[in-house]
Amino acid sequence: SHDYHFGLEEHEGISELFDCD
Amino acid sequence: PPPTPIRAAMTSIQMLRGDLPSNGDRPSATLATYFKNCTVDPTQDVQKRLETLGQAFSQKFGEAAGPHCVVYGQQRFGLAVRLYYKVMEAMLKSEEKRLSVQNFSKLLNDATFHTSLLACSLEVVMATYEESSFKNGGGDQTGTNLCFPWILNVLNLSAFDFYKVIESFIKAEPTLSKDIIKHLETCENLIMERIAWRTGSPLFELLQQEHASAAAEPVETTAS
Repeated sequence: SHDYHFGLEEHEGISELFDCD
Repeated sequence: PPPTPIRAAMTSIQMLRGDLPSNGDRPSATLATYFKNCTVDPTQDVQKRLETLGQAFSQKFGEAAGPHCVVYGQQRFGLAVRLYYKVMEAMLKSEEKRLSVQNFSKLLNDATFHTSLLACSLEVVMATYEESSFKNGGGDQTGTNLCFPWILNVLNLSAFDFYKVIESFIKAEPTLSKDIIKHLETCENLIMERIAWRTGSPLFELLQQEHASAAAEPVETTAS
């Protein structure tokens, strides 16, 4: 299967990954 | 009969082009509103960055693929810019829903975020074009030396920062094909297993900071 495994939780997003929440 | 590799690649390219709005080489009205809602409007910086990186990309593409291929590099960059704006808008909509805020000034003024998002868009476009060469086991006219992590050197981006956008990118762009998702996953694994651990990676500084803050915290006594 080539389904991507999503690791981020619901409360995480791009803002947190760039320290911008 | 199954499609030939060339036909399959042509179909993927047509799908990619079809999914991107023809006037998408600039921010949509919705995206422009996100920019205007910022404490510091990033519109000018975004435009200027795209011009600078576009020139760098075309130059390096020409060096790698030959001067007669510069025009193909410009076409690929143009497609990537449309994808970049489309995915940025989808990411912001999703963040607005999740965080209930409309001012993304800090994120939208972060040059690393923009460069990472553009790098991911370029990687998707490049992988779509070079799909047939991978399946053939040979190279197309531009050669396979343009594949990941070539783009990181072109945009002067660390692998660790590129890694940060991959998952959000896949979530924000539901039309990506299985082959492209698999390709991004391969990039992710390469970064995690090798590239992020090379000398000079920002990962080491981050680990040091984490270590320092953990050492400063008082040690909790063990619960009985």
